[in-house]
Parts: sequence; structure tokens; C-alpha cells
Amino acid sequence: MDQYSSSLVDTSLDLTIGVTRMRVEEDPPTSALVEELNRVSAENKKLSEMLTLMCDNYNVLRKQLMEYVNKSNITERDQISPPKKRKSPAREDAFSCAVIGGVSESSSTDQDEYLCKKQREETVVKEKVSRVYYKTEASDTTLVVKDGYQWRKYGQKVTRDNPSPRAYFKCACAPSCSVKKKVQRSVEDQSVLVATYEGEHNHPMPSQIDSNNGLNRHISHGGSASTPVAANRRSSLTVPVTTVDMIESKKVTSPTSRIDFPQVQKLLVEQMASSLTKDPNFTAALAAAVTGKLYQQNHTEK
Amino acid sequence: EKRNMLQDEINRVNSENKKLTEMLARVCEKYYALNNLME
Repeated sequence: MDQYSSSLVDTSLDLTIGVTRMRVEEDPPTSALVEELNRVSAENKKLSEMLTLMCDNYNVLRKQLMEYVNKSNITERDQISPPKKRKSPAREDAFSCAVIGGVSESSSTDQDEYLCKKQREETVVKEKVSRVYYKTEASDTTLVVKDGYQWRKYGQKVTRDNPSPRAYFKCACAPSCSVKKKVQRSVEDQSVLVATYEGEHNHPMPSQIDSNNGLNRHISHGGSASTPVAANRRSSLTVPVTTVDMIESKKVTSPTSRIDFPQVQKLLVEQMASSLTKDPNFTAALAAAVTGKLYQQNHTEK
Repeated sequence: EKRNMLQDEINRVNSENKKLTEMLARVCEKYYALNNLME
């Protein structure tokens, strides 16, 4: 019986309970999902904040850099030449534009400023252009004008309107001096050198030791090309300066027009002296003046 | 159904986080490059 009864003992493994338990463990509860969602949302928020902060910092830094580059560009333009082309917006990283959302700095304002400045510079240069005419020896074929400054030749070209070449010089007295001159023989009179000066020297005239005899005689043109600037600049020279009307110079092509002026002056003085000494009235007056002076001196000494 | 919705939302936010992390990395890279340039 016991054996039979023992055979009635429930020997089932009750596996269904286990299966149920396992199924519950595989599917996370809704609360866990909600927690996970909250966690990722918080992370998302934190990332967004960090990104915003980083973008702000980046924008500030970028703005500083742009300002610095603009400033250096402007100083470069002031000193030398037209600016380099601005970096094309296409070259800007699309990401930085999109993410940073920074308004790309408009280059139109800078360009306008630059154009205005350039125009002003051009007008200043135009104002200071002066033309000076120098008389040279007919045999002299060089394009060298001795005006007291040192010049460095940087070019020469043949122009259509004039058969003689035009030489370009830059002032070599000071590195910062931007004065340039063009020298070309006059079409009307090949013995006249036409020097066109652009700008104004920012330094005093170099030593005039060698300049006393070596300077060309300059002729200021009677027309409108000659400016007071040129006249003032030349008047500072210690050499005899003659102002000759070009209309006259056209007519006078004889060798007398090429006489050296110091010689003429010397001749005039000699002529005046000889004519005075030959005049008996003058010698008598001179003798009277001298004796009178001597008499006066003797009288006061006594 | 609610769990599915939650799971979808988690996936979406995770994907967004991944993108944000990538963007942040790039901005950081640019920032430090610019910073080095300035220095």
C-alpha cells in the first residue's frame, strides 16, 4: 500500500511557474523604461547645454580672430598695396555656419571702407602731382634729373605719344618715402626733360653739398601743370633758378639759350664794374666819399 | 503598447544624443584649433 500510496505522490516539476517567472524578468517593467527615458533625456539636455556653451565660446573667439585679421589687413593696405581677396564664404565650413549659426560678417562694409579710403588716397595723390621742366645740354641723352634727391630707377618704357623713353624713379632717400617721378624728354624740345612728381617727400632734402653745381636748371612751366608745390620745393634749392616761359623757349633755339647762368651773372657784374670805373663822375664821388669818411674818422680821434 | 512607445522614445533620444555628442566633439575640435591659432 505504501508503495502504491507512494506512487500517488505528485512528482510534477511545476515548470510552469518557472516559465512565468522568466517571462516576467525578460520584459522590463514600464517604470524601468520611464527611468531610462528620463536618464537619456537628462543627458540630452546636458549635451545641448554644453553644445550651446561651446558654440558661444567658439563664436567669441572667431569674432576676435576676424577683428584681428581685419585690422592687420587694413594696416597692410595702408602701407603697401591693395588687399588680398577675402576668403570666400564657400570655404567656410558649412558645419560651423549651420551649428554655430553665427552671422557671417558682411564683407561689403569693409569693401566700402576700402574703396572710400582708396579714393581718398587717389585724390590726395592727384593733388600732389607736379610737373617740372629741366633744361639739359643737347648732347645729354640720359634721363637723369639732378633735383637734389636720390632716386632709384625702377623702370622705363616707350610711350606712343613720345618717341623718347619714359623712366620711372622712386625716392631712395628714405625707405618710407613714397614719392615717385617720371622723366621723359619733351616732345616739343628734346633738350627739356619733363619730370612728373607724384606725392610729397616725408623727409628733409638730403645734403646739398654736391648739389650746388650739379643740379639741373629747372624751368617751371608757364601752363597749369606747374603747381606751387613744385615751385616751393625748387625754391629751397640754392642754385639759380630761372623761370622761362615755354613759348619763348620754343622760339629761342639758338645757342644763346644754353649759356650757363652763373657765367652770365659774372659777366654782367664785370661789365657794371668796368663801366662804373670808367665814369669820371663816379670816381670823383667815390674819392670824395672816401676822403670825407677819413676826415671824419681823424676828427673824432682828435 | 505603452512599453513600445517608451522604447521608441528612448531610441529617438539616444540617437539625438549621439548626434549631439558628435557635434560637440567637432565644435570642441574647432574651438581648440582656433585657440591654438590665436596663441
